[in-house]
Amino acid sequence: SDLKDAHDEL
Amino acid sequence: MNIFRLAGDLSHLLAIIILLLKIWKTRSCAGISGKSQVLFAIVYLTRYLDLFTTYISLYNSIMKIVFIAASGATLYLMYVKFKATYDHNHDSFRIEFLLIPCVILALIINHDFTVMEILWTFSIYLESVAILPQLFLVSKTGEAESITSHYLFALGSYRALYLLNWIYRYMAESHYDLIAIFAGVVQTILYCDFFYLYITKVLKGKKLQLPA
Repeated sequence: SDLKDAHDEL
Repeated sequence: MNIFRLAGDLSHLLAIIILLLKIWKTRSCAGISGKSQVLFAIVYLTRYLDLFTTYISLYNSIMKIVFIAASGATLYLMYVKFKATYDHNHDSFRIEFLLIPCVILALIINHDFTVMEILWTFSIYLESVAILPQLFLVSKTGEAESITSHYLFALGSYRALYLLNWIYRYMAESHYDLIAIFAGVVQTILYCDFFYLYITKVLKGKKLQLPA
């Protein structure tokens, strides 16, 4: 999901 | 994962290692703002709560754990082991002036009104300004040791490299996150003055000294 994409960064 | 993102992460990691080594080798945390370090610890703890809820990759999990652990170790060295060397008098920035606006902003501007998302947003906003007590300390003492300058340069470069990563991701994947981009731009701008001094002075072998 978009939300998960946003959190793949540190 | 692209080259800018990887370079950013490695720069971030390098910054943290430089700081720990500096404190450990010199047995002193003089010139380092404990308040900035407290803010960074809050940033890591509020952002990386997703360690318990979302698995992204082994790389991602390890880096998060390393950042949290290194942040905790830094605080331990500053506030317990080498407490006597901590520069209390110069580290006088009022962090509530950063914390409160970041809480309010995170409650107003976020992607989703859930606890995890608001904490993530708060940590992004807080990270963008968390270096201010450190820059304030440097401006108060009027100088910084070379090793502290290297730390600041690596830490500042990390978000600047992330900006390149976001430009790349926008072009390659049509992915973008306005909250992270906005905060990342603010964060990088705060370092500009320091970057200038670092390049014109520290890289030429001079000590970073502010004009009187």
